[in-house]
Amino acid sequence: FQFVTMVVGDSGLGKSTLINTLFEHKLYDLNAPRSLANGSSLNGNANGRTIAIESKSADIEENGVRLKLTVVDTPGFGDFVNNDEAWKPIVDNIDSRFDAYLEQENRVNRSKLMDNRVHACIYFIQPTGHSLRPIDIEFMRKLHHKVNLIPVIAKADTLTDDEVVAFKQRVSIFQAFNKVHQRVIVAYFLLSPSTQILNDIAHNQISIFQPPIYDLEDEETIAENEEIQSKVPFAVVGSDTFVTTADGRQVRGRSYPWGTIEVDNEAHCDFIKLRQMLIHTHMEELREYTNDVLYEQYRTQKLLS
Amino acid sequence: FQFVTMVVGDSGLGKSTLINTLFEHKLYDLNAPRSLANGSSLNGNANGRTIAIESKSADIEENGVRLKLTVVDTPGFGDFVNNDEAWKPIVDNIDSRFDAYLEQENRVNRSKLMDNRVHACIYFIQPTGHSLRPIDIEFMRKLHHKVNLIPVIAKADTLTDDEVVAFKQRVSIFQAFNKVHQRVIVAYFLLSPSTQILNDIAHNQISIFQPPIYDLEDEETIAENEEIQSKVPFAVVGSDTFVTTADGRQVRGRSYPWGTIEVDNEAHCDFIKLRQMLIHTHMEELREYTNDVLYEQYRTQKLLS
Ligand SMILES: Nc1nc2c(ncn2[C@@H]2O[C@H](COP(=O)(O)OP(=O)(O)O)[C@@H](O)[C@H]2O)c(=O)[nH]1
Ligand SMILES: Nc1nc2c(ncn2[C@@H]2O[C@H](COP(=O)(O)OP(=O)(O)O)[C@@H](O)[C@H]2O)c(=O)[nH]1
Repeated sequence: FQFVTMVVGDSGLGKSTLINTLFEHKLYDLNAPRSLANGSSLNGNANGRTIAIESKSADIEENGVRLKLTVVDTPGFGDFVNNDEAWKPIVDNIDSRFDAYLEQENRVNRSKLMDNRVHACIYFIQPTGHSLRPIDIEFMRKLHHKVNLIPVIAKADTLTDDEVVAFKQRVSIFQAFNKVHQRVIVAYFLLSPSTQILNDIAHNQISIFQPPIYDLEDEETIAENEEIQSKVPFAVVGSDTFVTTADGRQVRGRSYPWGTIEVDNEAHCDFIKLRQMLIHTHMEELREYTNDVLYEQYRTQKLLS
Repeated sequence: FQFVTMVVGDSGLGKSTLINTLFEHKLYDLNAPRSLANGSSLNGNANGRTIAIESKSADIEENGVRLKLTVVDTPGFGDFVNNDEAWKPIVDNIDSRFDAYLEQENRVNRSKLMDNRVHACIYFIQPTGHSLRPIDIEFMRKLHHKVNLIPVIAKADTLTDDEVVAFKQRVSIFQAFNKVHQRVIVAYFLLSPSTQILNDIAHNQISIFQPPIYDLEDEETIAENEEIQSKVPFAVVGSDTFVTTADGRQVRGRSYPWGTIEVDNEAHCDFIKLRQMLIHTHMEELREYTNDVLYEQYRTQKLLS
């Protein structure tokens, strides 16, 4: 089956690296020239900026299950001086995939439906240490009712453990369960008191994907889900190269003069938790929610207008 | 005497921390609420964003010399979705200080000239790993003929040693000495081939402050200057708190689960080199160049227009 995930965030936040790390396949050759919007390439220049929305697919096997994974990479909005409209190509891409599915659904012969809708959107948050930026709130508000939003704190090795805890608290200071859809409504308004957002709670509630807790689950699964939830947003580090630790192990990580960070070490970052949620336990959830709720909302609005 | 330095760059790049680190005085209490543009405070909120241009002064002693240090902190332009005009308040601030000096110069009694002009501007570059962003080039082009520009790679502990080397190369790929003013003209156009900049060399030359090499200096000073030059832009890390290293030393730094980075360790970052250039060896240079060249250019343009 097919799983489509989109990555959104500033240039240089490690999106391509994280994709490679997550799927353990070099979907991106980070040294290969990336093409420009007009189709020409960067001539071997390793600057590696994504200019246009690009889609890459790979057939991968996870847990004995074969799946076609597609990653939709979006231009880093840090590339524009004026970001007023930076969200538009991204929303258009999501909508066009809904339209493509709607068009298939309306055919006489519907035996081979291709589900190319975006099932998850990983939103990369700058590890500023302060709070979400106005542009983050703007982007997430444009996206959260169209796609499962999974915000992650990018390049989390920039932050000490204390800074991660403090930052996560500011970034999810008010959480209430939307029991109908097992959603977490996160009121990000509390993070930017310097803007008008503090006064506008309802207006700024952003729904992010949180693994549902089922009443029928055993204690162990509930505990595991709660553990995952307390870590959201995940503070991630990515690496698709192997390095040697001080005690001689070969690990995926980043090697600094003062120490080596290990991507797969849960004491170092939440990468394992993100991967677990995205690929193992909740891939089906993400696809179903896209189909049953997000797509239906889109279809209803489209047919009514 | 008086030394005025400005800090410019995105929110969350560690500007306030670096100021505290550089001058070894807590000019900024990072936990104190910062005030808003309308004068109200953030009510104990430790989000710590700078909203308006703020100026802080302190009397400090360096090498037995007493000086009044002023730091001009500018709003992080990462706070705006649209940054088209974000540079304007900064340029206005520099110009108004030139105007204040011009006004003093024109008085009958000039015995007590107060030099509040900006003598240096530390420009913080995001450690994306790619290249300068369009907004960086735009800002630096607006500033470099008005103030001594000292670009630094912020939060350099985000980058491995290889990434620092590669990034610095991309950020200063073409350097030619302007022998008249002992300036380094850095053609940043080579870094963003994805935009039109590649075609417009003269248009995009940005002059940054580089310690002059004097013909009369002894070999040791020349070697030291060359060493400083090869490190520009400096890859800096800041910290105003003390941490304990694995071997038990108390150092200024940042403590991660995978290791402790030491700000004053030259194998870890270029902080010492930046401090040396700014406070010890080139403070006088920076003030003289501001007075003899940058201010004179401003004055001439103003009187002619
Ligand atoms: N410190 C740090 N650097 C990273 C991480 N992931 C990637 N990088 C580096 O950040 C730079 C940009 O990464 P890239 O994946 O191209 O970012 P993208 O522009 O968002 O796709 C590269 O030098 C990467 O090696 C991370 O988790 N931590
Ligand atoms: N990784 C890293 N973090 C830093 C560094 N300097 C400051 N920080 C952290 O970055 C966050 C923002 O710092 P701050 O000085 O307030 O940034 P400003 O908004 O540019 O003034 C805080 O959590 C600091 O502790 C640094 O050199 N490296």
